[in-house]
Amino acid sequence: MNRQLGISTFFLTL
Amino acid sequence: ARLLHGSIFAKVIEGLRELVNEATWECSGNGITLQAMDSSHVALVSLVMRSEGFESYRCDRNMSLGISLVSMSKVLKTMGKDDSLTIRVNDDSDSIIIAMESQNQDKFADYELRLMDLDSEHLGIPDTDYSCAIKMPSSEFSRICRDMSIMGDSVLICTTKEGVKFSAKGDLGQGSIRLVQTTNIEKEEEAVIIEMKEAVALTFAVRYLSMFCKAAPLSPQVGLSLSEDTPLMCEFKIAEMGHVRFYLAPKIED
Repeated sequence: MNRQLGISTFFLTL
Repeated sequence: ARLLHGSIFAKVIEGLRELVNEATWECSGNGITLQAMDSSHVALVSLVMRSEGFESYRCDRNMSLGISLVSMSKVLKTMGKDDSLTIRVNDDSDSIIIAMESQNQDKFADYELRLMDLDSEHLGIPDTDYSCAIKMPSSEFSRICRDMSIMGDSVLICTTKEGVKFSAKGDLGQGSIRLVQTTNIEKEEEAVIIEMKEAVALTFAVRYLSMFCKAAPLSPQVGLSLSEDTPLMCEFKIAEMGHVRFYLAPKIED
Protein backbone atom coordinates (compact mmCIF):
# COMPACT_ATOMS: atom_id res chain seq x y z
CA MET A 1 0.00 0.00 0.00
CA ASN A 2 1.32 3.50 -0.62
CA ARG A 3 1.02 6.26 1.90
CA GLN A 4 -0.22 9.79 1.15
CA LEU A 5 2.17 12.54 2.25
CA GLY A 6 0.97 15.96 3.45
CA ILE A 7 1.65 19.10 1.42
CA SER A 8 3.20 20.79 4.44
CA THR A 9 5.93 18.14 4.32
CA PHE A 10 7.18 20.06 1.29
CA PHE A 11 5.93 23.65 1.69
CA LEU A 12 6.83 25.44 4.88
CA THR A 13 4.24 27.42 6.83
CA LEU A 14 5.24 31.06 6.70
CA ALA B 1 -12.83 44.55 -10.20
CA ARG B 2 -14.73 44.33 -13.48
CA LEU B 3 -14.61 41.53 -16.04
CA LEU B 4 -16.26 41.91 -19.45
CA HIS B 5 -16.63 38.13 -19.53
CA GLY B 6 -17.91 37.22 -16.09
CA SER B 7 -17.73 33.57 -17.16
CA ILE B 8 -13.96 33.61 -16.56
CA PHE B 9 -14.53 34.27 -12.86
CA ALA B 10 -17.24 31.60 -12.72
CA LYS B 11 -14.78 29.08 -14.22
CA VAL B 12 -12.22 30.01 -11.58
CA ILE B 13 -14.73 29.47 -8.78
CA GLU B 14 -15.90 26.16 -10.27
CA GLY B 15 -12.26 25.11 -10.53
CA LEU B 16 -11.59 25.76 -6.85
CA ARG B 17 -14.78 25.06 -4.98
CA GLU B 18 -14.51 21.27 -4.80
CA LEU B 19 -10.99 21.39 -3.42
CA VAL B 20 -11.59 24.23 -0.96
CA ASN B 21 -14.98 25.38 0.35
CA GLU B 22 -13.83 28.76 1.55
CA ALA B 23 -10.69 30.83 1.11
CA THR B 24 -9.12 34.20 1.77
CA TRP B 25 -8.86 36.40 -1.32
CA GLU B 26 -5.91 38.79 -1.02
CA CYS B 27 -6.65 42.00 -2.94
CA SER B 28 -3.98 44.59 -3.64
CA GLY B 29 -3.10 47.11 -6.36
CA ASN B 30 -1.46 44.29 -8.33
CA GLY B 31 -4.60 42.20 -8.48
CA ILE B 32 -6.14 39.28 -6.63
CA THR B 33 -4.33 36.23 -5.25
CA LEU B 34 -5.54 33.27 -3.23
CA GLN B 35 -3.78 30.37 -1.59
CA ALA B 36 -5.58 27.56 0.17
CA MET B 37 -5.17 23.93 1.16
CA ASP B 38 -7.80 21.22 0.98
CA SER B 39 -9.22 20.01 4.28
CA SER B 40 -6.76 17.10 4.56
CA HIS B 41 -3.75 19.30 3.70
CA VAL B 42 -2.69 17.06 0.84
CA ALA B 43 -3.18 19.62 -1.92
CA LEU B 44 -2.73 23.37 -2.24
CA VAL B 45 -4.13 25.82 -4.79
CA SER B 46 -2.57 29.14 -5.71
CA LEU B 47 -4.58 31.62 -7.81
CA VAL B 48 -3.21 34.77 -9.43
CA MET B 49 -5.44 37.28 -11.28
CA ARG B 50 -3.35 40.33 -12.22
CA SER B 51 -5.06 43.75 -12.20
CA GLU B 52 -4.24 44.44 -15.86
CA GLY B 53 -6.35 41.41 -16.83
CA PHE B 54 -9.51 43.11 -15.62
CA GLU B 55 -11.49 45.54 -17.75
CA SER B 56 -11.18 47.88 -14.80
CA TYR B 57 -9.66 47.39 -11.39
CA ARG B 58 -9.12 49.62 -8.39
CA CYS B 59 -7.90 48.71 -4.92
CA ASP B 60 -7.30 51.65 -2.62
CA ARG B 61 -5.92 49.56 0.22
CA ASN B 62 -4.96 45.90 0.61
CA MET B 63 -7.79 43.69 1.76
CA SER B 64 -8.08 40.06 2.82
CA LEU B 65 -11.58 38.83 2.04
CA GLY B 66 -12.87 35.61 3.56
CA ILE B 67 -15.23 34.18 0.97
CA SER B 68 -17.29 31.01 0.83
CA LEU B 69 -16.58 29.55 -2.62
CA VAL B 70 -19.67 27.38 -2.30
CA SER B 71 -21.91 30.43 -1.80
CA MET B 72 -20.05 32.38 -4.50
CA SER B 73 -20.60 29.46 -6.87
CA LYS B 74 -24.35 29.45 -6.20
CA VAL B 75 -24.60 33.20 -6.89
CA LEU B 76 -22.50 32.96 -10.07
CA LYS B 77 -24.76 30.21 -11.38
CA THR B 78 -27.41 32.95 -11.82
CA MET B 79 -25.12 34.83 -14.21
CA GLY B 80 -25.89 34.92 -17.91
CA LYS B 81 -23.18 33.37 -20.06
CA ASP B 82 -22.38 36.70 -21.75
CA ASP B 83 -22.82 38.86 -18.66
CA SER B 84 -20.15 41.20 -17.44
CA LEU B 85 -19.29 40.95 -13.76
CA THR B 86 -18.23 43.57 -11.24
CA ILE B 87 -17.09 42.66 -7.75
CA ARG B 88 -16.92 45.44 -5.17
CA VAL B 89 -16.17 45.76 -1.49
CA ASN B 90 -16.70 49.04 0.33
CA ASP B 91 -14.06 50.03 2.81
CA ASP B 92 -15.64 49.24 6.14
CA SER B 93 -18.10 46.69 4.79
CA ASP B 94 -18.51 43.11 5.95
CA SER B 95 -19.85 41.93 2.64
CA ILE B 96 -18.90 41.68 -1.00
CA ILE B 97 -21.12 42.97 -3.79
CA ILE B 98 -21.47 40.94 -6.99
CA ALA B 99 -23.05 42.86 -9.88
CA MET B 100 -23.93 41.23 -13.20
CA GLU B 101 -24.89 43.11 -16.35
CA SER B 102 -26.44 41.51 -19.41
CA GLN B 103 -24.65 42.09 -22.67
CA ASN B 104 -27.33 44.40 -24.07
CA GLN B 105 -27.47 46.29 -20.79
CA ASP B 106 -31.12 45.55 -20.13
CA LYS B 107 -30.79 43.36 -17.05
CA PHE B 108 -28.78 44.18 -13.91
CA ALA B 109 -28.49 41.74 -11.02
CA ASP B 110 -26.96 42.62 -7.67
CA TYR B 111 -26.04 40.20 -4.91
CA GLU B 112 -24.37 40.81 -1.59
CA LEU B 113 -22.43 37.98 0.05
CA ARG B 114 -21.44 38.16 3.69
CA LEU B 115 -17.69 37.96 4.21
CA MET B 116 -16.23 35.29 6.53
CA ASP B 117 -13.58 35.58 9.16
CA LEU B 118 -10.98 32.98 8.11
CA ASP B 119 -7.58 32.41 9.64
CA SER B 120 -5.43 32.18 6.56
CA GLU B 121 -2.41 29.89 6.96
CA HIS B 122 0.08 30.79 4.28
CA LEU B 123 2.64 28.31 2.91
CA GLY B 124 5.85 29.18 1.12
CA ILE B 125 5.93 27.61 -2.34
CA PRO B 126 9.59 27.22 -3.29
CA ASP B 127 10.64 27.92 -6.88
CA THR B 128 11.35 24.49 -8.30
CA ASP B 129 13.43 23.59 -11.33
CA TYR B 130 11.31 20.59 -12.29
CA SER B 131 12.84 17.47 -13.83
CA CYS B 132 9.92 17.19 -16.22
CA ALA B 133 7.36 19.61 -17.66
CA ILE B 134 4.44 18.28 -19.71
CA LYS B 135 2.01 20.37 -21.75
CA MET B 136 -1.10 18.60 -23.02
CA PRO B 137 -4.73 19.27 -23.86
CA SER B 138 -6.63 19.81 -20.61
CA SER B 139 -9.54 17.76 -21.94
CA GLU B 140 -7.14 14.86 -22.54
CA PHE B 141 -5.82 15.04 -19.00
CA SER B 142 -9.36 15.14 -17.60
CA ARG B 143 -10.21 12.07 -19.64
CA ILE B 144 -7.11 10.18 -18.46
CA CYS B 145 -7.89 10.94 -14.82
CA ARG B 146 -11.43 9.68 -15.30
CA ASP B 147 -10.29 6.53 -17.08
CA MET B 148 -7.55 5.74 -14.55
CA SER B 149 -9.97 6.26 -11.62
CA ILE B 150 -11.89 3.24 -12.94
CA MET B 151 -8.91 1.01 -12.19
CA GLY B 152 -7.70 2.37 -8.87
CA ASP B 153 -7.38 5.32 -6.49
CA SER B 154 -3.72 6.01 -7.23
CA VAL B 155 -2.12 6.82 -10.55
CA LEU B 156 1.55 6.30 -11.31
CA ILE B 157 2.93 8.93 -13.70
CA CYS B 158 6.14 7.88 -15.46
CA THR B 159 7.94 10.04 -17.98
CA THR B 160 10.49 8.98 -20.54
CA LYS B 161 11.85 10.90 -23.52
CA GLU B 162 9.32 9.14 -25.78
CA GLY B 163 6.31 10.16 -23.77
CA VAL B 164 4.36 9.96 -20.53
CA LYS B 165 2.60 6.93 -19.09
CA PHE B 166 -0.28 6.95 -16.60
CA SER B 167 -1.08 3.66 -14.88
CA ALA B 168 -3.45 2.50 -12.17
CA LYS B 169 -4.10 -0.81 -10.53
CA GLY B 170 -6.70 -2.08 -8.09
CA ASP B 171 -9.11 -4.92 -7.36
CA LEU B 172 -10.31 -5.08 -10.97
CA GLY B 173 -6.79 -5.41 -12.32
CA GLN B 174 -4.74 -2.67 -13.88
CA GLY B 175 -4.68 -0.23 -16.76
CA SER B 176 -2.32 2.25 -18.36
CA ILE B 177 -2.41 5.04 -20.91
CA ARG B 178 0.73 6.12 -22.73
CA LEU B 179 0.90 9.43 -24.61
CA VAL B 180 3.62 9.87 -27.18
CA GLN B 181 5.21 13.30 -27.55
CA THR B 182 3.69 15.09 -30.53
CA THR B 183 6.19 15.43 -33.38
CA ASN B 184 4.60 17.48 -36.16
CA ILE B 185 2.89 20.21 -34.11
CA GLU B 186 0.13 21.73 -36.25
CA LYS B 187 -2.03 23.07 -33.43
CA GLU B 188 -0.08 23.81 -30.23
CA GLU B 189 -3.26 23.37 -28.18
CA GLU B 190 -3.61 19.72 -29.18
CA ALA B 191 0.03 18.81 -28.79
CA VAL B 192 1.62 16.73 -26.06
CA ILE B 193 4.95 18.41 -25.33
CA ILE B 194 7.42 16.97 -22.84
CA GLU B 195 10.51 18.79 -21.63
CA MET B 196 12.51 16.31 -19.63
CA LYS B 197 15.75 16.82 -17.75
CA GLU B 198 15.48 13.40 -16.15
CA ALA B 199 12.88 10.66 -16.01
CA VAL B 200 10.47 10.67 -13.08
CA ALA B 201 8.04 8.12 -11.64
CA LEU B 202 5.58 9.43 -9.04
CA THR B 203 2.30 8.19 -7.56
CA PHE B 204 -0.65 10.49 -6.81
CA ALA B 205 -4.18 10.11 -5.52
CA VAL B 206 -6.35 10.28 -8.61
CA ARG B 207 -9.32 11.89 -6.85
CA TYR B 208 -7.29 15.07 -6.31
CA LEU B 209 -6.16 15.12 -9.94
CA SER B 210 -9.81 14.80 -10.94
CA MET B 211 -10.72 17.73 -8.68
CA PHE B 212 -7.97 19.82 -10.30
CA CYS B 213 -9.52 19.05 -13.68
CA LYS B 214 -12.62 21.03 -12.65
CA ALA B 215 -10.51 24.04 -13.65
CA ALA B 216 -9.94 22.66 -17.17
CA PRO B 217 -12.58 24.97 -18.76
CA LEU B 218 -10.17 27.86 -18.00
CA SER B 219 -7.60 26.75 -20.54
CA PRO B 220 -7.34 24.35 -23.51
CA GLN B 221 -3.96 23.25 -22.20
CA VAL B 222 -2.76 22.00 -18.83
CA GLY B 223 0.84 22.08 -17.58
CA LEU B 224 2.10 19.24 -15.39
CA SER B 225 5.46 19.69 -13.68
CA LEU B 226 7.13 16.83 -11.86
CA SER B 227 10.25 16.09 -9.85
CA GLU B 228 11.04 13.12 -7.60
CA ASP B 229 9.84 13.56 -3.99
CA THR B 230 8.18 16.87 -4.90
CA PRO B 231 4.52 17.85 -5.16
CA LEU B 232 3.09 17.72 -8.66
CA MET B 233 2.25 21.15 -10.07
CA CYS B 234 -0.84 21.23 -12.28
CA GLU B 235 -1.32 24.63 -13.95
CA PHE B 236 -4.23 26.11 -15.90
CA LYS B 237 -3.48 29.55 -17.32
CA ILE B 238 -6.11 32.26 -17.17
CA ALA B 239 -5.70 34.05 -20.49
CA GLU B 240 -4.09 37.49 -20.22
CA MET B 241 -4.37 37.60 -16.46
CA GLY B 242 -2.80 34.81 -14.49
CA HIS B 243 -3.15 31.20 -13.52
CA VAL B 244 -4.58 28.57 -11.23
CA ARG B 245 -1.82 26.31 -9.91
CA PHE B 246 -2.61 23.13 -7.99
CA TYR B 247 0.05 21.32 -6.00
CA LEU B 248 -0.37 17.71 -4.89
CA ALA B 249 1.88 15.81 -2.49
CA PRO B 250 2.94 12.39 -3.82
CA LYS B 251 2.16 9.01 -2.31
CA ILE B 252 5.11 6.83 -1.33
CA GLU B 253 5.54 3.07 -1.07
CA ASP B 254 5.40 2.02 2.55
